Amino acid sequence: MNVFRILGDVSHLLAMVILLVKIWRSKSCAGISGKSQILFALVFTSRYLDLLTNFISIYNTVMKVVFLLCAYVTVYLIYGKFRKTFDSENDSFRLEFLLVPVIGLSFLENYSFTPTEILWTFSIYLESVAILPQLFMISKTGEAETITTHYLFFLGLYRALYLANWIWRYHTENFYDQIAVVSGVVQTIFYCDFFYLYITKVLKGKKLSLP
Amino acid sequence: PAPASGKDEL
Repeated sequence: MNVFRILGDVSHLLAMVILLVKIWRSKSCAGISGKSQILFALVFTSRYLDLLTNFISIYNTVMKVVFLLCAYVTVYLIYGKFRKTFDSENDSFRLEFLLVPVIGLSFLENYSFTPTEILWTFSIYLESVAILPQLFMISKTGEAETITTHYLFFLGLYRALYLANWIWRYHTENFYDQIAVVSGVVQTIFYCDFFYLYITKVLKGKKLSLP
Repeated sequence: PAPASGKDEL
């Protein structure tokens, strides 16, 4: 466990908590893509099946359970408790465009052709594109609440820190996981445009709105 | 190094 990895995990957790607190306090999930949140719940579910079979550490187990809980509570708030505030009209990204290639790729390119390994690979590929419905929604409405941009910033920061973690592990432990690294790079690239807007607008006190 | 699956990561 290195400093990039722990900061990455903290940043990931912070992103999910920011989103939950935003929805809870405002009693509204306006501007949030329910589809992205469903995809994240699916990512955690398919990746953390090893909770039942493989013990790694207390930290690992606790974080996995917390991530799963956060993801499912978020989905419940969007589609259950506060569904009247959910902007389904603008959450119109077609999930099959992501799911079909991701499922196909996880069958083609994996470490071993076993159900758990394919599900793990599926979760890695899916995570790299899961934010797209959210980014699509922002580009469609042309704006995002500032709190939503903080959520996206920490989610992107988590990915960038994981890249640093992998570089560190490559040099110190001779470790690399090519599926995770390639997907992680792809995922981080999706955030670059957003990072630019976040730094040039939101951090200067302006609302994120697209021309 | 040989690739390894990062199952200890979240």
